[in-house]
Amino acid sequence: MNLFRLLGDLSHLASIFILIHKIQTTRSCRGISFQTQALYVTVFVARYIDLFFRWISLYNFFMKIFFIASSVYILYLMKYRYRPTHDPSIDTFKVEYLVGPAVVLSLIFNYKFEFTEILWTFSIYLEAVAILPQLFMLQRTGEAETITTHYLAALGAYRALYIPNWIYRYFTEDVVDPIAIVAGLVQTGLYLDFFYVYFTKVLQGQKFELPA
Amino acid sequence: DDDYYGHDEL
Repeated sequence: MNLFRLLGDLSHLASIFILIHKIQTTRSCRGISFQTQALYVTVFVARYIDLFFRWISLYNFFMKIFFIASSVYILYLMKYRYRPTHDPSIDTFKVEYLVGPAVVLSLIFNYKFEFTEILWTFSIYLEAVAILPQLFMLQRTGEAETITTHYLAALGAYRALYIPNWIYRYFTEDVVDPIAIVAGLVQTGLYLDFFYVYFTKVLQGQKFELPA
Repeated sequence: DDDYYGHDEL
């Protein structure tokens, strides 16, 4: 564990709290992509299946439980509690285009051709692109509530912070995980446009609006 | 070695 990874994980935690807070205070999941949230549940379940056979640390254990539980809870909020506030007609990204390639890639590029190992790899590839339905929705509507942009910024910061973590681990532990690194770089790259608008507009006190 | 690849990140 190093500072970058810890800050990354805390940022990830924060993003989830911000999202739940947004849904509960506005009593609405408007502007949130159900598809992206469903992909995150898939990612966490596929990756954290190792809860059953690999012990890493108490920290790791509780974080995994939290990520699975909170992501399922968010789906519940969107699907049942605040269902009428979700508009499926603007959440139309075809997730098959993300899940399909993630399955194929994980079968080809993995460290070991074993079921749980392939699930782990699949989760890494899927997570890299899971934000796309959300970004696509943002693009379509052209605007977002400020709180939603804070959620996205915290989520993007989490992956961005993992990059210095990998550099640090390379030098201090001689650990290199090319699958995680390549997917992580792609994932962080997807946020660049968003970050640009976030820093130049939202953090200057303006509303998040994309040019028409 | 099971833990060779680590997977100790979240």
